[in-house]
Amino acid sequence: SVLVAMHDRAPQLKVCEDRLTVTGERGYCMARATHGAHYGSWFYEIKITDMPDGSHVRLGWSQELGNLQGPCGYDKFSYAWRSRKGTRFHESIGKHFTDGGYGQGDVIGMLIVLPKDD
Amino acid sequence: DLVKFNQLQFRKKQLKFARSRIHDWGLFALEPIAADEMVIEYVGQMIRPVVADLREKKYNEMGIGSSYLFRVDFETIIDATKCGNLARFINHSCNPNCYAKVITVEGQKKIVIYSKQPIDIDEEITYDYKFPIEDEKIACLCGAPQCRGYLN
Amino acid sequence: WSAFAPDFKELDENVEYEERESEFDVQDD
Repeated sequence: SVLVAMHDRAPQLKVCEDRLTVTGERGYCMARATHGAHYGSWFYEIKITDMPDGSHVRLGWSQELGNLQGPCGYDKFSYAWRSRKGTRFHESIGKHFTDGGYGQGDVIGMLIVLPKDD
Repeated sequence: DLVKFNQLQFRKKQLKFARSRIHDWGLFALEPIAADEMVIEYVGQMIRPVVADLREKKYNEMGIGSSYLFRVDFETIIDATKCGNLARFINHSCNPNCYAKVITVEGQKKIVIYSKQPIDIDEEITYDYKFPIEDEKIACLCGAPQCRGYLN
Repeated sequence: WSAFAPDFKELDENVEYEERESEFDVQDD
């Protein structure tokens, strides 16, 4: 089953016992999952269980070289959709993606379609 | 360290900011300082290395340079570019009369400048910046006989 | 000496920097 990785993540993030819940305190950093997608179409869902005031999240896909000490979408190895204003990010460049963001109680679906290389 | 650090707070050394022979302006002793005394804490904003990397690029573009960023450990950098204390004005020397040391006081890491040897009144306070070696060199103006020629 | 850094803020001790949500963003529409 896909869990939050114990080591492929910024050490300052808190991962709960169930290894399905991540909490960060100071400044953006990233946690990746235990499994990656290499080709074909893959989909995962995240339920936002708690968003204290002023907290935000960027969810998406990252290759293993994505910098864990920055947000998802920080460099050229990751792509993210932000909870604030629903902006999408890649290489730290924000572009309009959805009108309005998402927050507590939402279930976010993430699909990636990777060509099967020969 | 805690006792000695508290002494520093109460026994802040009298220093002055004045024209320096090494580089524009520097910090000078206004009182004689014995060897191995705490001279001043290097104070600034505590930031993460990834934030320091971004700022270093921005400061270089602004022509400020990155010489007010001081690495405490792998988690924290002190940035004294926009806010800090007099310590940011201490010049580098390859033959310094002080040295920088990271001490932990009540769980907080601090950078403290200590004297290596007795320092006379009006003598310039200097320490070795120990900058990482880089391709783009910054010339060293310390004028010491064994000057290494560059800060980095 | 603050004359040499007009927008310089003098501190007595280290302050923790509160990162902004858009700290790392190059541009954010």
